[in-house]
Amino acid sequence: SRAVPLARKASLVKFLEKRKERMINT
Amino acid sequence: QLQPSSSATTTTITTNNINNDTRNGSFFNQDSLQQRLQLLIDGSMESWTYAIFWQSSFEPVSNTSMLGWGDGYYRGCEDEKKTLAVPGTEEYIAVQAHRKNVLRELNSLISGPSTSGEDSVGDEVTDTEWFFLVSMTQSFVTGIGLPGMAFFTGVPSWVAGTDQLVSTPCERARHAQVSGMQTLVCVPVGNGVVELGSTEIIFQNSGILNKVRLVFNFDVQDGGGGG
Repeated sequence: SRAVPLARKASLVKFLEKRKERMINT
Repeated sequence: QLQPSSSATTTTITTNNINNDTRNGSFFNQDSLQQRLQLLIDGSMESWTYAIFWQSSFEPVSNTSMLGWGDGYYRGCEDEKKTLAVPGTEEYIAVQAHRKNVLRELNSLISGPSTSGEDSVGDEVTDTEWFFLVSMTQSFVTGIGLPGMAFFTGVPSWVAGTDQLVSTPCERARHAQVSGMQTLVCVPVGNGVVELGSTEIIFQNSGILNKVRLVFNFDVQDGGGGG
């Protein structure tokens, strides 16, 4: 019941990855 | 937990999944969509903060055509620190605590609980990041809201400037404005709508509209390879 639908999950993964990159670069 | 701060925004979780759409082979898959969204705004002369693809679907129970989350790419903006609440205030601390908790939970849902003791969230979650995240929970009835209207009419909508966003009869446009966005563009494509947002005022130009049509030309017959 807590599963994130696939499209949103993929988008979230990308978002969190990019966010981590931005934090490292600043 | 991932709810918009604005109470009037329609929030519905739908089960649409673009990976199920095999009409054009890999043309619709998630990686391809992500690449297309990145291509649109990473190479742009304009400072677009994010790009979202709203995927159309049909809800047989309600006999309604809907637009739901297909994919999105958050590029960020120069002034990431813009927040509604004043830093240091109780409101600010509460808002940030809530956002970080949501992000931590999402992170652990995807990656599992952090074992290193390192904070998986880090910096503050800005209003524009939050606006993008909340968008993942939203959907629109065709004909309603900026994305729904663009899809229904087949005509792009381009709203630039605070006054224009506030006066547009669309809850998403107002939510965008209070989240720091100054430009919102919705371009209908084959089976959905591409939405672009920016924290800067970007006036209408044919360049990006043509680029969206080129990058999201779902009518192209390329053997399903994605071009």
